Amino acid sequence: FVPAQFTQECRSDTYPPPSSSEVEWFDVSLDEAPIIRWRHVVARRQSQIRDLLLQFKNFIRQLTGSSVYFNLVARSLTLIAPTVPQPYQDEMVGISTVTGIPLGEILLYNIFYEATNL
Amino acid sequence: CTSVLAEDSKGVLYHARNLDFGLFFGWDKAKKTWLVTEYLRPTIVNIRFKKSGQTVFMSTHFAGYVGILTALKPGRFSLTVNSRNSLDGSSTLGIIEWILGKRDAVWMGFLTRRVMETADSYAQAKQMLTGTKMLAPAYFILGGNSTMQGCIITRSRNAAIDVWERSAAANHTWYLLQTNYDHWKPPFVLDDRRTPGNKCMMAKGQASMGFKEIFNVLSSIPVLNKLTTYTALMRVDTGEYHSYRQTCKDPCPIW
Repeated sequence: FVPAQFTQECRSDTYPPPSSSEVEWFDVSLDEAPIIRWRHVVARRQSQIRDLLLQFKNFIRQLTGSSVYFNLVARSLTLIAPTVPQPYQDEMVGISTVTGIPLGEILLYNIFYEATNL
Repeated sequence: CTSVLAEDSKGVLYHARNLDFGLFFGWDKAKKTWLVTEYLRPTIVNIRFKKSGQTVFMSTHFAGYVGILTALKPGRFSLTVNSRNSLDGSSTLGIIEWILGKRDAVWMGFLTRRVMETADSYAQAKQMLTGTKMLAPAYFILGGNSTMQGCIITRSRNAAIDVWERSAAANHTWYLLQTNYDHWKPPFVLDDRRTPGNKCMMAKGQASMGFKEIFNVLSSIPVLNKLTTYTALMRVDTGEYHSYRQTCKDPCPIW
């Protein structure tokens, strides 16, 4: 089913959406040290972030037939992590620490836009 | 992605977007869904960035991602990012240059974050988004706080190759709609969300424009599709910001 096959009319009955679809709010203080300012957010979503990255890792493994490529990229990114500008570098280190996800994978997640464009 | 800037007949500007992501990153045959899209949806969070106890700006994130894809600075401006693929000036060269030590270009998410933190006005945000060298091309959809403000910036890695101002938009100056294709070219024939999106915006009309009708447009197929993770609704003058996880039930296009 690609869009060209669809001729659905404009909807007029979708608002307000169910409250269950509302996105949860968090405060992030820019006065806090970058390394700790995201901890309460990622602590609440660490299993979801881990599942997402695992899914992506599985996808690359199925595509290439091996985990070697993903691990190689993640390890290489760990090496260039110190070149990421501050405060984003420290924020990612903090996220990696709280979630236990390797820094290279957190960096890959954060440059996903450029990586997928590539 | 689909982003919309629309002004009602009273001069109130609304900014909204669908964030679509996950194309070709694995397909679940049983559930008929994109795997990465399904795994992204539970990570969505809204963030109030605060300084000295005051809200500086609000944004919607995939938890763990520190850059900005959708954000509002109350009373100042709003910003959404749509991805742009371009054979000339893709991110390949930019990433290689970065690894080799040439670091005069900026990662997209870090640029938008800097804009939200430091720009104090629509004009300043526009200047930063048009004039900063980037690692990959993108579309920046920027809304302001007063009538007729709002533009779509088409970026190559080096510069803005087009700035589509609302005042210059032909036929329908009251809104601009951007998907993932240059607005002066026809969209890819198998991924035309622009035509149905425009059709729905024109059918709703300026007089009835507001969160309700923009949400209805963004919930109409194929603007809403199996890649859609969330819809965000923003109003700069009042600082209102809402975002909702979106799912598209069958029959639904795969993109």
